[in-house]
Amino acid sequence: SQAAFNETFDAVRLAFEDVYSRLFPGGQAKMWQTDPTNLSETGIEISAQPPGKKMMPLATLSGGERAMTASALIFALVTVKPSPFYLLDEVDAAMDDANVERFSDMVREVASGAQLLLVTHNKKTMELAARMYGVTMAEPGISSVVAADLTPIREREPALA
Amino acid sequence: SQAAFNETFDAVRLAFEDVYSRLFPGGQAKMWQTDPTNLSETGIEISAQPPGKKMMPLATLSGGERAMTASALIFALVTVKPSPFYLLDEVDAAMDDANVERFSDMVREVASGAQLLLVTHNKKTMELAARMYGVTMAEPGISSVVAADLTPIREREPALA
Amino acid sequence: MKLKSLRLFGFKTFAEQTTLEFEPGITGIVGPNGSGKSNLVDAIRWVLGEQSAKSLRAGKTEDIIFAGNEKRKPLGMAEVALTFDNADGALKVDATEVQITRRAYRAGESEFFINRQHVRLRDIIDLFMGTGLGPGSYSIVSQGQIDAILSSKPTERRSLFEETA
Amino acid sequence: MKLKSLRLFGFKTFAEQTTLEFEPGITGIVGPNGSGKSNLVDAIRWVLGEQSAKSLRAGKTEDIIFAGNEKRKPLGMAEVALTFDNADGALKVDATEVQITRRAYRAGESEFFINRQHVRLRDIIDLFMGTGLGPGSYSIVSQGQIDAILSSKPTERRSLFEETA
Ligand SMILES: Nc1ncnc2c1ncn2[C@@H]1O[C@H](COP(=O)(O)OP(=O)(O)OP(=O)(O)O)[C@@H](O)[C@H]1O
Ligand SMILES: Nc1ncnc2c1ncn2[C@@H]1O[C@H](COP(=O)(O)OP(=O)(O)OP(=O)(O)O)[C@@H](O)[C@H]1O
Ligand SMILES: [Mg+2]
Ligand SMILES: [Mg+2]
Repeated sequence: SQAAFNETFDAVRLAFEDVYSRLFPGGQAKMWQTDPTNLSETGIEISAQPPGKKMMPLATLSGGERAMTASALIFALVTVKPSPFYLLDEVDAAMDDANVERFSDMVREVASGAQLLLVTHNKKTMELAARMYGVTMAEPGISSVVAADLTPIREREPALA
Repeated sequence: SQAAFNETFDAVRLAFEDVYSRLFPGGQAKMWQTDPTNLSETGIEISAQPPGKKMMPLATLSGGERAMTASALIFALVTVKPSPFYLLDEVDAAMDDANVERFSDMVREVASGAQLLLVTHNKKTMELAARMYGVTMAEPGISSVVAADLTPIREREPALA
Repeated sequence: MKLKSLRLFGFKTFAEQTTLEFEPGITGIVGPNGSGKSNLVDAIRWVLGEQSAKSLRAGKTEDIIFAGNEKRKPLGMAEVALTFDNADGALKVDATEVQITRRAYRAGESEFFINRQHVRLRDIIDLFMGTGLGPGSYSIVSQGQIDAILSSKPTERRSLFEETA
Repeated sequence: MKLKSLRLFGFKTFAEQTTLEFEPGITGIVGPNGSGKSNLVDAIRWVLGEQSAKSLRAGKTEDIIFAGNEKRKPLGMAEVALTFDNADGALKVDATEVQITRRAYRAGESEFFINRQHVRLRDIIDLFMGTGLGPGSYSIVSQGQIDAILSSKPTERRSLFEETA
């Protein structure tokens, strides 16, 4: 129904604008309906203003800025309508160290109730995980998976972590 | 002319297949003309066989495998028809440490005559550079560039490098 | 509902039967390029009813069945089973544990099962409608897709809110 | 021919005039997300005659002129100059040093110069034809483009060989 759509939209918009300014301290984003009078046909527009810059079309944003902005949208949807699990495949590939840090902080906050599977090559992102699945090819062309539970090591020997 | 096209094609094909098996030790790639009887209309097909696997359609390759395979094609073109300079923007983003290593070795070999500008976030790739341009935003929204010449430090104090 | 386990056999590079158990919280999936991490993601999409071969990085159904390597022959079938803890009844199935299975044969169509009962693709899609795992949700973000999230047209984006509503 | 220097003023985030000198061998370009590294790549494409706004991540010409920040006003013009050492005569210009300049104004078209002489876009494209820097060459690989190199259709790939021949 249109009322439900509008209610969901407002909740997501607020969450998106909030998460964005935490992933980009000093920045702000906007989300709006292209045609609020016609909720069954309206599009959803987004623009983003990284800290100190002007509101720019999304296409001009850098690779890392786009990854962070898209993450803000995903996190906003996560908070408004939780899904039983999330599976993110290398969403951090374009992020520099400072952005991975902020992304990690947001993941910890948002994931506290949820199940989150993160495929990554990034050592900082890996620190988020309580357990890891290592995928390798001992025999060429055949995947084999090894599970590692990381919490005991971290609790026993914090210096090693 | 068609003879020149064919000659260039053969040279690139040989270079591509050679570079590929050095970026993927134990693997092989093929390049062929879809219509050798009609050189003014033929397409160029590529297939790749990572080590121990079968010849697979390119679409099934992983992110890192695609980056390495595309790099093999670029290096092949570089050796056959040198360009005055090359400018590669984060081509290593999807590569794991082992692949960045092989990619770096290939860059050193191929770049020996050429001018190569590499935009990167990867610490291993940065080791290739004799000099670096650091791009930052001291004032928000305004780029400023600082040059750093790395060779003197490396020659004076190898332990620091 | 919670994710309990994933079992793969014959799906892409998973020529050997492989089972992953899932805990609450954050799980990392790591390993070298080409080892099979994104193939795991494809398997989860596939068993949840993904119909677009392109988003599975496949040209045709056969491409998701193990194609063999230098030593082994291709397999004739791929099977993926995803098991959920359904204690909260979020899935409209009268069981506290729900297992979704999808099978594909080289010569034939996909087969679908809910708790070992033969169903149609339609039933799988209906089952996950409104859970946040239906088509168009961003619960699963494939490699390289993060950029596309921002490239979509304004009218395409509305599906996020409809799925969410 | 060799690349000698790049000067930017008013191009995207380069509100202050900036000059980069180039040496032989490998130069790294590094810095945080959003600092302007890919904008440098766009500037080089642009001055070499790039016509596709999309490959410059711009919607229209105006988008490549500094749009201002919280403290500064937008600028009215963008200018990029690329200087080559032409001692080997690879560029068909009767000079040992060749500087290509491109300027864009908010209200108007781009202007092109070869060694300060007004020329048309056509002349820039002809100048670089066959040097490996023409359109369709892979001397310049933009961020995210590495994947697209393999996605191109077989008939699109032939342009690599024609440019190379
Ligand atoms: N049906 C199949 N049979 C055998 N191998 C397959 C099949 N489909 C895909 N593959 C192989 O799976 C590999 C890709 O695996 P995947 O995309 O999961 O890697 P990845 O671990 O995500 O790597 P990256 O870190 O580079 O993203 C490719 O080498 C591909 O050839
Ligand atoms: N005309 C313009 N005026 C002002 N700022 C602009 C203009 N065009 C683009 N920008 C800004 O430039 C920034 C992008 O810069 P760029 O793509 O060069 O970053 P980058 O250093 O490559 O980062 P990454 O490591 O994330 O790829 C964006 O924040 C964008 O808003
Ligand atoms: Mg992958
Ligand atoms: Mg960039």
